[in-house]
Amino acid sequence: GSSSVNWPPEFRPGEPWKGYPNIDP
Amino acid sequence: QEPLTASMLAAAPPQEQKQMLGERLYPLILAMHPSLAGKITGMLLEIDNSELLLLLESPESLHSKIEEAVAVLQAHQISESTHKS
Repeated sequence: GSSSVNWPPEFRPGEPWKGYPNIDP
Repeated sequence: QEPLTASMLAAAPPQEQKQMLGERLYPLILAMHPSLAGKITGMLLEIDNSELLLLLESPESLHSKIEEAVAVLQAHQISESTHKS
């Protein structure tokens, strides 16, 4: 299994932070 | 650049609060670990906003937290690479 390959999310300055799943309104 | 305050954060939506904190943290982390700065910032953004504000005001605390994150990240990368033979 490779469930944690994308951890940690990478912060990129100037781009919207997408480290957390969006909470649906 | 004016310091980030709790009231400035409170005025922003939650997603944007992390963005604001990340924009402050990133250049500080970049100075210490240029190659890992993006991922370390991402890791630190998992911390509560109130604690992140304290870290931004306390370079020594931030420094030790960054070193902690680097150690965790490196251990994670080693376990990832040893997992697949």
